[in-house]
Amino acid sequence: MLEARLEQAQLLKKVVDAIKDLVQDCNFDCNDSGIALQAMDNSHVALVSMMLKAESFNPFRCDRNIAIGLNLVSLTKVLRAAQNEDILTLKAEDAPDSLNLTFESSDKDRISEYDLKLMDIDQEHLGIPDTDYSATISMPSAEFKRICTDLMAMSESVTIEAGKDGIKFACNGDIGNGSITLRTVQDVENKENNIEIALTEPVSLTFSLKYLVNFCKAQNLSKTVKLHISNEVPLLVEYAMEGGSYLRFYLAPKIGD
Amino acid sequence: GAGQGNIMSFFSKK
Repeated sequence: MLEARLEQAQLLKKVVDAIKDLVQDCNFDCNDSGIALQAMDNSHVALVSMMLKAESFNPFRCDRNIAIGLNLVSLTKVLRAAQNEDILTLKAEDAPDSLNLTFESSDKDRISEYDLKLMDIDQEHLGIPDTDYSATISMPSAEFKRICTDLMAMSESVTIEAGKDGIKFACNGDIGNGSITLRTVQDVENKENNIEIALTEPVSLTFSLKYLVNFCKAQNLSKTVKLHISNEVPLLVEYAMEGGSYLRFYLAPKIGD
Repeated sequence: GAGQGNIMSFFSKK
């Protein structure tokens, strides 16, 4: 069986919030290393890969592989009943038809308990190859969100160009064009303000802003975001969490002209 | 304009 206790419900609330507009029905694949999710959006342009490591829970018990088939709209309805600071416990049997969730207020004067019906979801899993990306950019997640939102007001796509002079986000729209260029920032006092650019070769790729803006819903999970870019492969947008857990989004580039 | 790539053409089915 699965028993997983989170010190703060907000971790799961934020993760589900960040992906529920991209994917609807998906399996939480549980084993002794944690809870994983992999799902594509309906149009097969983006892929969500979530890993909540056992280390992010206390305690975490799961002695065999358990697939928890969830509708994220339904899960959201239940999670809305949890306060951010509540202790959240997930429980499921080995071949579950429901997921048990309890929310315990931190001063323990209230315990809420819910059982959510599960779905049988036959999901395709894609093998994501290990990639040495040509450019890796680490930046404040709020900055990335602002860039995507600002450019989306002008155009439906953005060209991300990483070179020795920095990283440039450029768009071309009906009303005109715009670009934002970022250079390396080293803020010793506040490392989360840093912009780090690791480049092995220049890259330039075009992506749909609609998806990028959607990924930015994960902003609350982490103060920093990492973009991994190589020519002609999907962009990886990564939000890292405590305990080695992560939420990753892959986005297929636009192709041809 | 550019066409939108499909994620399944980059990642293989397991």
